[in-house]
Amino acid sequence: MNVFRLTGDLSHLVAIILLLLKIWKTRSCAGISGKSQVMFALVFTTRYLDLFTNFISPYNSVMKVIYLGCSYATVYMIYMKFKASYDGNHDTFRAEFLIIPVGGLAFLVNHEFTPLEILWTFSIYLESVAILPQLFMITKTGEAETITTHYLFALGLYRALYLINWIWRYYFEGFFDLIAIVAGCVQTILYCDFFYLYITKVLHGKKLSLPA
Amino acid sequence: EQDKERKDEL
Repeated sequence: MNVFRLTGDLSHLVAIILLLLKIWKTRSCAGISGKSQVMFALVFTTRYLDLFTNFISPYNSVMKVIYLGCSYATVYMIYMKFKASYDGNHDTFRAEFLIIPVGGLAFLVNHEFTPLEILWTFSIYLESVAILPQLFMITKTGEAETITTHYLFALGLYRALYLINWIWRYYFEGFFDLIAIVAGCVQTILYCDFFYLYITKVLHGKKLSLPA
Repeated sequence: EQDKERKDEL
């Protein structure tokens, strides 16, 4: 474990908790893409199947349980509890256009052709594009609540920190995983446009609004 | 070995 991975995990945790609190406190999921949240729940489910069979450390197990619990709680709140506030008209990104190609790619490009490994690879590829419906929704609505932009910033930052973690691990441990690195680069690049808007607008106290 | 190592990441 190195400081970049630890801060990356904490940034990820902050993002997930921030979103959960936003929906819970405002009792509304306006501006939140349910499709992205369903894909994140799918990412954690397919990635943490070894939760009970492969114990790494208390930290690792606790974080996996928290990620799984929070992501399912978020999906539950969006599609059940606060369904009335779900903005389905703007959450129109075709998620199947992501899940199917990602599923196919996981079969073709992986480290080992075993169910667990293919599911892990699927979760890595899916996570890299899972935020697209959310970013797409923001372009449709032309704006985002400030709390939502903080959520997105923390979420984007987490994988950027993981990229530094992989550089660190390559340099000091000679460890690298090309699938995770390439997907991590794609994932972080997708946030660049948002990062620019976040830093130039939200951090200057302005609301994030896109030229509609 | 490599896989074992990697699986320690979230």
